[in-house]
Amino acid sequence: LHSGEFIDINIQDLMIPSERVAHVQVGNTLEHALLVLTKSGYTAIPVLDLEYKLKGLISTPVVLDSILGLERIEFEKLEKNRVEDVMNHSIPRISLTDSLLKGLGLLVDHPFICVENKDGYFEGILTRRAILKLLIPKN
Amino acid sequence: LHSGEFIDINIQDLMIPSERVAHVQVGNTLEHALLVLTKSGYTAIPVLDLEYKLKGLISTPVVLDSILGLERIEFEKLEKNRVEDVMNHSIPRISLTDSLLKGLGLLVDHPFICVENKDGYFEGILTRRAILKLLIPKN
Ligand SMILES: Nc1ncnc2c1ncn2[C@@H]1O[C@@H]2COP(=O)(O)O[C@H]3[C@@H](O)[C@H](n4cnc5c(N)ncnc54)O[C@@H]3COP(=O)(O)O[C@H]2[C@H]1O
Ligand SMILES: Nc1ncnc2c1ncn2[C@@H]1O[C@@H]2COP(=O)(O)O[C@H]3[C@@H](O)[C@H](n4cnc5c(N)ncnc54)O[C@@H]3COP(=O)(O)O[C@H]2[C@H]1O
Repeated sequence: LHSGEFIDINIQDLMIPSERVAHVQVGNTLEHALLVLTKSGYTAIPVLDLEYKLKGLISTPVVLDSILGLERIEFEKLEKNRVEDVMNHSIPRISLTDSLLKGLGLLVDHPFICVENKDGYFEGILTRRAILKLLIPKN
Repeated sequence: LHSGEFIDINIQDLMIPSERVAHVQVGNTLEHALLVLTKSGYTAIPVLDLEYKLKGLISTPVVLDSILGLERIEFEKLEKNRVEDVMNHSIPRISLTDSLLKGLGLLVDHPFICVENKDGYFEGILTRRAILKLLIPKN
C-alpha cells in the first residue's frame, strides 16, 4: 500500500477499454436502456452520442424512478421516454493524459470514472475494483 | 497511502451502522423491494429475516432480470414473487472483531460487505467509499 509504487502506472494501463464497456445512445428508449442494464448486470453505464462522445450516465435506480407513478409503476413511459430525458448529465470524467492520482480522487465518490481522449471521444472507464486490486495486497 | 496508518482503525469505526442501512425482509414482495431500491437510490441492499439476521442481498438488476419475459416485462410477477425467491444467497460477510485488512480484501470484488456480531445479528455495512476515503489523500 505504498503510494510510490503506482506513480508510474497510467490510466490507460488500468482502464476497461471502450469496446468492452456496455453503453447506450442518447436517442435510445428507456425500454432499450433497461434491457441493456438488466442483461449486462451493471447498475450504471455510460451514455454516448452518435459520434461516440460521452453525454452522461444512466443507472437502474434513475430509470425506475422515472417510471414510478403515485399509484403504480407506469410502464408505458418506457417506450415513450428517451435516455437523454432522464440520464445524469453532470458526470466526472478524466482524460487519458491525466494523472492516476486525479482518477483516484474522483473514485472516492463514484463507482467508475469515464475516460476521454483530447478530442472528447470515449476511451473507456476506470473502476473502483481496478484501483482496489492495485492498492490491496492479496493475502 | 501507507498501510501502517490504518492498522489500529477497526471495522466499527468505518462501517455504516444498521439503523442507517436501507434493507428488506425475506418475506417482502418483489414490488416492495423495487420500491425501497428505487426510493433509496441504492443499487443493492441487504435482506434480513425477522430476527434481524442477514439472509442475502437484493439488487436492481436481479429484480429486473426476474421479471424480464421473452416478449415483454412481466410486471405481474412483482406482486406474486417474494424477495427470498430471487435474492443472492451467497454473500461475503465479516464480523465486528475481524481485521480491517480482511474487509479490504473482500471489497476488491464487492461494493459493500455486511458486518455481523458474534451471534449473527446484522450490525451494518462496510463500503468501498469508506475505504477509498481513508486510502486516498484529498489533494
Ligand atoms: N460481470 C461481472 N463480473 C465480475 N464482477 C462484477 C460483474 N458485474 C459487477 N461486478 C462487481 O460488482 C461491482 C459493482 O458493479 P456495478 O454494476 O454496481 O457497478 C459497475 C458498473 O456500473 C460499471 N462497470 C464496470 N464494468 C463495466 C463494463 N464492462 N461496462 C459498463 N459498465 C461497467 O462500473 C461500476 C464499478 O465496477 P467495479 O468493477 O469497480 O465493481 C463491480 C465488480 O466488482
Ligand atoms: N445517497 C447517496 N449519497 C451519496 N453518495 C451516494 C449515495 N448513493 C450512492 N452514492 C455513491 O454511489 C456509490 C454507489 O452506490 P450504489 O447504490 O451503487 O452502491 C452502494 C449500495 O449498494 C450500498 N449502500 C451504501 N450505503 C447504503 C445504505 N445506507 N443503505 C443500504 N445500502 C447502502 O453500498 C454500495 C456502495 O456504497 P458506496 O458508498 O461505497 O458507494 C456509493 C456512493 O459513493
